[in-house]
Amino acid sequence: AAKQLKKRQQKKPSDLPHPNKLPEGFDHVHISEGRRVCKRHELYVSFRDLGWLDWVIAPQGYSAYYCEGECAFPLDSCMNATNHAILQSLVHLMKPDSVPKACCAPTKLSATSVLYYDNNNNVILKKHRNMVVKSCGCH
Amino acid sequence: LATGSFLKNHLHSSFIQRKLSGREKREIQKEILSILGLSGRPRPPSGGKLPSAAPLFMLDLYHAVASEEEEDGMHGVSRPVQTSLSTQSPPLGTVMSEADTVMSFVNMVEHDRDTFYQKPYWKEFKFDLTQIPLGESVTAADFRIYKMRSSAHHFNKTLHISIYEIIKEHTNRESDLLRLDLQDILAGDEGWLVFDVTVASNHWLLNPKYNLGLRLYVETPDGHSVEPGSAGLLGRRGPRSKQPFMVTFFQASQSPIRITR
Repeated sequence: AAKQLKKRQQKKPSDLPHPNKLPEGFDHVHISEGRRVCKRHELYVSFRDLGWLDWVIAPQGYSAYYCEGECAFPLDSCMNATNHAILQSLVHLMKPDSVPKACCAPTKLSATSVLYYDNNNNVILKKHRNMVVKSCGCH
Repeated sequence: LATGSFLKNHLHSSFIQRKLSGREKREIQKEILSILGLSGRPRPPSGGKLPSAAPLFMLDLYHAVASEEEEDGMHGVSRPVQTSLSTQSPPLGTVMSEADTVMSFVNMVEHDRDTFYQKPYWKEFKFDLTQIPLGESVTAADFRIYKMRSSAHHFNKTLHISIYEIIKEHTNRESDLLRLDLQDILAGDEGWLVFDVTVASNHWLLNPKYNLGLRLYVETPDGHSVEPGSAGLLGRRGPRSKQPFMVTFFQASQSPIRITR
């Protein structure tokens, strides 16, 4: 996409946005107050509802969380956006059909531990890495 | 994506909600089990009169780990050296914080050479380590045995308790043994004794057929053999919450590879 943009820049410089000016239509970008920005939402995984408490000792379930929301220009400071995400959201405004918006995804994941019995009544405590979303952001 | 009732979305979601078929539910459960590193749902026998010492210890460990995960401060804690009786929650340290898996093993077999036999007296234990997780290596292993106050000895008398790996058994002479750990305690002490048996567990994982178990000896400072039971050491006949068990700490040697499904 960047290469295509460069070619077009050479051919039609007048189509290009000024470095210090927002592209055409950009000034009119309206951010609705009701827009759901990229943030963390709770998602509870219940071992109890799975009927697994005969072998899972602890926990009965855990808050896994998920990331959801829009990564639309301008990316708010609270969206924890990467530089690339900011650029991508700008390019998306110019070429919405070919470049998607930045993605709302986990930026930090932590581990969770599960204590359970195996078939021989041995007890296993297993740490599962990257199972709990600690924070979300635009990528 | 559809969600079952076991995935509870507490806030607004754009997930499409629909009723899952039985097959889809089973597939989702299988997927979660796979993430947990399990090929299927474990089916433990119902725990009527099963030993509960190991599950209680592991639950204690779980609570300690879970609170550390909450605080997100899993690194940089050193493991205290365990030379005395531990009656409190297990100490967390680098071994624990670096472990991906901790597994407790129930004592399968117990043999005694007690007062009905010739000296020296001993007690043997055996653990089945064949069900260990794939792709993980042992970082530490402990053998835990509960000691009551010894009634047969003076409370302030020192006892040497040593634990050995049984290397080879012979019909006409004593077994070949490898000493793993030794502790000096007072006869009047009570609580859990913890012995380092990492070397043995590594041997058994490499060669499961050489797993002949552990042997425990108790001696006085002047070398007299003491029957472990009379020294207050509890075996399989002890209360369920005080039965001996083994704990092994594993570290993942590689990232699990996701199998295409």
